[in-house]
Amino acid sequence: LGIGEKKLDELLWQLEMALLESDVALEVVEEIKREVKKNLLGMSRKEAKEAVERALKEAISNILKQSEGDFFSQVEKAEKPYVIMFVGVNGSGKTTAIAKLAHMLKKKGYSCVIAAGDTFRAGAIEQLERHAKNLDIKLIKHDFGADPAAVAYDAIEHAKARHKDFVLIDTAGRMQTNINLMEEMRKIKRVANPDMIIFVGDALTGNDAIEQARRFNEVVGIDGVILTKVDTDAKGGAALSIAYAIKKPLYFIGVGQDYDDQIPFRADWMMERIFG
Amino acid sequence: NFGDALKSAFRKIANAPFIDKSLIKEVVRDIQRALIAGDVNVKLVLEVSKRIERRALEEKPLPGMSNREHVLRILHEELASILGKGRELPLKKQRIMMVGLYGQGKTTTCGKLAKLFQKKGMKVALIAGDVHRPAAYEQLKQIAESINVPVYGGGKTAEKTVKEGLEKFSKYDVIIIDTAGRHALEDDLIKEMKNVAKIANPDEKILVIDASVGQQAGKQAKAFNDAIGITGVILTKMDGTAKGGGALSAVAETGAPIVYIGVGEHMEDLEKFDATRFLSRLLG
Ligand SMILES: Nc1nc2c(ncn2[C@@H]2O[C@H](COP(=O)(O)OP(=O)(O)OP(=O)(O)O)[C@@H](O)[C@H]2O)c(=O)[nH]1
Ligand SMILES: Nc1nc2c(ncn2[C@@H]2O[C@H](COP(=O)(O)OP(=O)(O)OP(=O)(O)O)[C@@H](O)[C@H]2O)c(=O)[nH]1
Ligand SMILES: [Mg+2]
Ligand SMILES: [Mg+2]
Repeated sequence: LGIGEKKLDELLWQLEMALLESDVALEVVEEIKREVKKNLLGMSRKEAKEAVERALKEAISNILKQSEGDFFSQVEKAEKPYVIMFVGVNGSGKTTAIAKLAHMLKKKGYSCVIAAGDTFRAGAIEQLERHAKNLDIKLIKHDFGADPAAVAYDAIEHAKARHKDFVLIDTAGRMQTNINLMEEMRKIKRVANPDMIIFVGDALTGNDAIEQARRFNEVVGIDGVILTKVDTDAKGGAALSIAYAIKKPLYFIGVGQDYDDQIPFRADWMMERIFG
Repeated sequence: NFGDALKSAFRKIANAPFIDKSLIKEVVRDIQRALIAGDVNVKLVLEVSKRIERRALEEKPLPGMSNREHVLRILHEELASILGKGRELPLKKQRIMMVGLYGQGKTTTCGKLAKLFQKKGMKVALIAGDVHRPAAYEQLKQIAESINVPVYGGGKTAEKTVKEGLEKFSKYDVIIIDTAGRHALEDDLIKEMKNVAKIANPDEKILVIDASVGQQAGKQAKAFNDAIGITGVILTKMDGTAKGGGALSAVAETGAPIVYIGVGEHMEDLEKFDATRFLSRLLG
């Protein structure tokens, strides 16, 4: 007689808890459970017991597979200047991620221009100025309160004129519930016409990660993701939630505050973290 | 969405002629899902739901109370007992130290608190105790200028900056100390925080936590509390969609009440904490 649904639920319970405690959003965990149960129903109890962990890992790696991608193979052959716009909610680590990427690009021999597109928050322009100075990279900025789209445009014109390889556009943090700020983000995209829009997510985030990624994707379209603060011992289940929500490559994870603390994302590393 | 999960749970129970064990189990499962989706700590959810299940079966509904009201009342009581009441900061001469993880809103909240005390007629000053983040002093300086409050900063170490700032502002009523973001595993930053707390001997040590923080909330809150002792919690970014379930763990681990919530980026975006409103929002 095949294993029943109730028994299957019991088998899955521990693994379900492990995922939830790793900050995988509830909606994603329930979808994974549905997938696994579909594959296990009808097996004998003994077979199911042996297959359950493997089936779970397979369901998860299928989600993560959709978010694998190599940043450099994506950009190296592309026409230059290659324009990247960074977006995300307040405090997620956008400005720091830009500095780290600029550092990485410079080490690989590329030239960069950074656009100080956060003209709203106290000290935002100065924060980028400090990074640009540390890294010896050109920063384009306007006055506090200026139009972010104008700063982006200015930086792109500069990059074209001086044959720079990359333009990295910083933007202000914003809540996906703020209609005006979502509209402002759309406007910056319209003016800058970026080659890539990167969503910067915070590994400390719980279930809201899905909501954020979905909404930002709806408004401007996300091409890639960077997940920050993975070094804070957050298991990083948000990686799974975001991958599930928008199915876009997770290019890098942030593992600290230094310029070298941003490394390529690998699915097997994530599996090890959740199950290891 | 989980507001619907709970509505359906209570529809089941409302239409039942009497409460039985399997129905309660079903309703509790829906409650669990709502709480987990709201970022409440998973182990805490399991604990609370066991209690709700037991009480729903053992206790008689109060006279005139429907099945649904019976379970809802128990649910609210259980969560409210963890959360406690809000507490506003007293209007007295004091030093307030702000701590927390990266990007939670500490620096911004320093400004909001400063504005709040200033409006009540007190002499307020700010100390830029974050010497690590690029332009942290600059950020606090601009915030201070916008609300017309003096600020001290620019020292080489956090300890030195705080010591000098306290000397400079000795005649002030309320001194608010900003500190750098840090997390539990960074020994030297935890040590720095302990040193600053020793030097400043603050009346209030406030843990600033983002409403969207997930399962890490309790663990990190415990680490901050073990290090310096937390006296209050401020939950920021409640103007988003996040439910703030992590706050339950932060309160449970620190024993400290929530003192305010942040509802935006401007200096006036600070509200008193209302436990009832928080819970009805958490439960969708
Ligand atoms: N530990 C750790 N901290 C990080 C990481 N990435 C960013 N941070 C810290 O997070 C805080 C916020 O970083 P920012 O780069 O200012 O974040 P942001 O998204 O630009 O913030 P807003 O512009 O205000 O929305 C800073 O203290 C950073 O040092 C990371 O990977 N690990
Ligand atoms: N929408 C919203 N944004 C907020 C709130 N509180 C702070 N912020 C924003 O969150 C971001 C981070 O705020 P900060 O005050 O720099 O955070 P922090 O804790 O000092 O960051 P670190 O010093 O890097 O650890 C900024 O963009 C703030 O404007 C809030 O209640 N609502
Ligand atoms: Mg920024
Ligand atoms: Mg700060």
